[in-house]
Amino acid sequence: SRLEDTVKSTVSENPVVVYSKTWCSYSSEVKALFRKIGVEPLVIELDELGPQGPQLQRVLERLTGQYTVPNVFIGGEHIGGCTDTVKLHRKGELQPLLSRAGAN
Amino acid sequence: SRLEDTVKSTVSENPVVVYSKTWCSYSSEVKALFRKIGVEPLVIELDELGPQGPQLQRVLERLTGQYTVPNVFIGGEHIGGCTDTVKLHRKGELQPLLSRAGAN
Ligand SMILES: N[C@@H](CCC(=O)N[C@@H](CS)C(=O)NCC(=O)O)C(=O)O
Ligand SMILES: N[C@@H](CCC(=O)N[C@@H](CS)C(=O)NCC(=O)O)C(=O)O
Ligand code: FES
Repeated sequence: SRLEDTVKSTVSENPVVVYSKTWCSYSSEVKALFRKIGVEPLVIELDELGPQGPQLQRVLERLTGQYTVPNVFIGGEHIGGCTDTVKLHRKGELQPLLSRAGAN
Repeated sequence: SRLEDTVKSTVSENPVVVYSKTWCSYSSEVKALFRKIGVEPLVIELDELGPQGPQLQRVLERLTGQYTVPNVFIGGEHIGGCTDTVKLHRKGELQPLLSRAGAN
């Protein structure tokens, strides 16, 4: 669909993409993690898009199996949510993914 | 107001009360913390109350200054959110509050 193409091109054209909700603390946490390590992700706030927000969430669910926020992509690859990203960072596996994606 | 009285009697009649939202990970975290230490809080899911949910959130904001979820009370006293409760637990200050409230 048109919206699926939008998501696919967004995540392939930007090194780090976070689909988020402005009032969600898990979304805030993952955004803060990226900023702490000097990476400026492309952030898409699903609750600021009107009716397209829930539609995008459904598309993300179809494409990744994940309906929840935050939904993180690095180098076009689906990473997961907040806990997944934090775990990768703790294990030292986030940096190599970011470097390969040209995010820093 | 009637709703204010409801909140006041709920938090004074139950040792631990958590105002929560079912889909919020911070709410889930604080509920899991209480269960981990053997305490069964009274949980009120604001997103399952229809129009009363947002009204209750406004009342909680008036009574405690806090609009966000989770909103935690112990022994009738306003504790705060998830990070506040976790901090108290880490400092060993949660247990004494729970004992004084007769929660365990
Ligand atoms: N473990 C996941 C949890 C994600 C999650 O449950 N997100 C919640 C908000 S914090 C959500 O999107 N809830 C919406 C829903 O369940 O419909 C992560 O770390 O991202
Ligand atoms: N530090 C607070 C954060 C609370 C918070 O921001 N809660 C969010 C959901 S995770 C909320 O209620 N957002 C609704 C809003 O901001 O309107 C805590 O630990 O509880
Ligand atoms: S909505 Fe509460 S942590 Fe996401």
